[in-house]
Amino acid sequence: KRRVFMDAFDKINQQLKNYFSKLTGGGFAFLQLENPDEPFQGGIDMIVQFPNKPSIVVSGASGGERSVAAVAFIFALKDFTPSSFYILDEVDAHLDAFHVSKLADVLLEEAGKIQFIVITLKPEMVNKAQKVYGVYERNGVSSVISAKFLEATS
Amino acid sequence: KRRVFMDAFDKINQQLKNYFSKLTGGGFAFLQLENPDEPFQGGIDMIVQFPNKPSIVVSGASGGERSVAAVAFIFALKDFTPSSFYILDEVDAHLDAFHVSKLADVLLEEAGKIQFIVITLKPEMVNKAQKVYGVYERNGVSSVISAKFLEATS
Amino acid sequence: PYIKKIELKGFKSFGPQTVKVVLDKGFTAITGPNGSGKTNIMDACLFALGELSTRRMRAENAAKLIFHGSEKAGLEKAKMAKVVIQFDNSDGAMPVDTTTVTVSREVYRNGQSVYRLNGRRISRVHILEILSMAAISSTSQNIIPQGTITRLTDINPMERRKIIEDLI
Amino acid sequence: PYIKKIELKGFKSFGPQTVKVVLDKGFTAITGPNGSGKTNIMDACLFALGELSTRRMRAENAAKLIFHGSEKAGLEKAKMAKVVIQFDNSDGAMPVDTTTVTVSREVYRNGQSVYRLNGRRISRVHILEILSMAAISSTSQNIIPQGTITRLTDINPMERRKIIEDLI
Ligand SMILES: Nc1ncnc2c1ncn2[C@@H]1O[C@H](COP(=O)(O)OP(=O)(O)OP(=O)(O)O)[C@@H](O)[C@H]1O
Ligand SMILES: Nc1ncnc2c1ncn2[C@@H]1O[C@H](COP(=O)(O)OP(=O)(O)OP(=O)(O)O)[C@@H](O)[C@H]1O
Ligand SMILES: [Mg+2]
Ligand SMILES: [Mg+2]
Repeated sequence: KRRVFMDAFDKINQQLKNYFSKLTGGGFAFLQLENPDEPFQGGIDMIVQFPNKPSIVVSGASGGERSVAAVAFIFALKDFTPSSFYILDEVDAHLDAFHVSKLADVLLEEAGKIQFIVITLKPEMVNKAQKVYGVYERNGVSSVISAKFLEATS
Repeated sequence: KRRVFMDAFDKINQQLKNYFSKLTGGGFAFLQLENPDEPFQGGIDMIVQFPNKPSIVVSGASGGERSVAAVAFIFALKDFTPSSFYILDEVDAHLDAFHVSKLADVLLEEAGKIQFIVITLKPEMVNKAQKVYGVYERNGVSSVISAKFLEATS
Repeated sequence: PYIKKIELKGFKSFGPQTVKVVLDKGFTAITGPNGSGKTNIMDACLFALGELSTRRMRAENAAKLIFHGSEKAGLEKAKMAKVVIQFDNSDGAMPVDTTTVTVSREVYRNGQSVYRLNGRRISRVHILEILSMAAISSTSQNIIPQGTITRLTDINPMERRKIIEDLI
Repeated sequence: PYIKKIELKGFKSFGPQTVKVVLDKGFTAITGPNGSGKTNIMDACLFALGELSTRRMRAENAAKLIFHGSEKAGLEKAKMAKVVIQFDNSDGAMPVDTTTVTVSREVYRNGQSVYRLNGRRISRVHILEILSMAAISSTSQNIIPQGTITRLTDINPMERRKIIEDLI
């Protein structure tokens, strides 16, 4: 059990570094076991370093910075139990324009292999999508309209 | 104690209706005591009706719709214990563009009497403000810049 | 397998006219005003994948998943809700011999559900077995509900460890 | 009374150079990237109004409220943090005989705080008394922290009743 856990921990930690760097344009993040000898006795901290800032424990970062770290964590978990499609519902609500468009870049990069269906209110996300659906409601009845179709090879 | 509570309940309920209608462009919301005879034995539900939709208990509405109701509730409470200045930190995070600009209109309407300092990432909110400060960080040090100054009489 | 199409009929805010969401591989954005029905589409996917907890689909009970009608639009309450998901199975991950696999579920006001695979009725257990061969389920990590990120920003180290432990 | 100016020096991400935020009556928006220091300005107001809980200002202890320096910018750790709030008191709500009332607080690395009213040292208890005459305090309903609305969207009826009960 311990070996399986540590194997998972290492893989997820590796992917966290990868995604956090992409989402922040060069930042660095890693997971730290509170009790490396007895991993099940302690928790797992996350240390984050945003570009040009000192590294801190994630709980000391701002609301949006913690959101960025949470998104990177979710993506790191994704690679551990891969799936061929993902549905994300407003994961970008607390992100500023810079981080939203970085997230969109990550999705575009992986869009060749994986399907992403992303529910969002952010224009930076909608603008980078390969296909866009608008959902609207008339008198309590919902409907959809296909708004855009970019060449998937873009 | 009961009379004081019921008095507060009525006042807050009245204001909830007022603010919810303004924030939604014509919707209707009210508070309902679960146990009207013994108010302290039950809770208080909120019933909301968005324009052209049936009225429902607020817990059945969408994430953004519940945010709108929560903002209306906060504003209703504000009138019960009035203050001359308010600091609001990203209260608009889950609101769509329509509701953000309705909220900005409410702030503008009361800006003659009350000072509002609103931290936001939403352009619709920034665009309607009478004064705007941009906060930025360079190498881990924060600073501010005054970005815009509309005539307060607008 | 990825999702080629989602069809909704009488499911939550979707009315009696079938609404079709045609999808590609790649990155699709779904946008729209508050309360327009975006998260209901995600709920529809959970529903079609056999989700039993109506609370996870933000409904008090099964009947609340069915379109409750609209006076303004002159529409009656629907008798049932139906969601169809069409998967692309060209990688053969699902043990079904067609390159397009259609999964559907209907629910009636008495709470009864009817599942179908490529149009033919099938038991829930059987369809879950087929989907799980392709690592698809309503509880898998690939569906991230609204509010998950906000909740994740406040977790403590023990909770973070538990998330990883649960994955193994 | 409303806020005419907020001055920050060595408070959290604000460095040794005093930063001034000049305000009017009316509606001011504060915007900027994630992590730029927006919520730190709100924390600064709580701090100057005498807030004792460093957790409410998202700091583990008083020393964490003081600028921790920046290698990149070649700046040392600050010795203390200082926040000044200048109120417009032309309505006379604060029992102070000036139309502008300046409230300030400094905190040192040993956790000691120094409060001043119009530049003169004053005890915390005394300044809280003066502020409360104008219904101003770090716990009053007029400061809504980040995440409040998200938490409020999930409350149940009992919690909603308790919110109103606590106001009376
Ligand atoms: N004592 C300190 N010295 C220097 N920097 C600090 C100190 N305390 C906190 N910080 C930094 O301040 C930043 C947080 O700022 P703040 O929470 O105000 O951001 P924000 O503008 O509100 O962002 P968001 O849009 O994400 O909510 C963090 O990056 C944090 O590392
Ligand atoms: N059985 C039903 N019949 C009709 N309408 C329903 C039913 N169940 C829920 N609704 C309505 O569906 C709407 C919610 O839709 P949904 O949660 O998908 O919105 P959304 O687009 O995700 O919005 P947001 O941006 O606020 O998250 C609500 O207005 C709700 O009243
Ligand atoms: Mg939604
Ligand atoms: Mg903030």
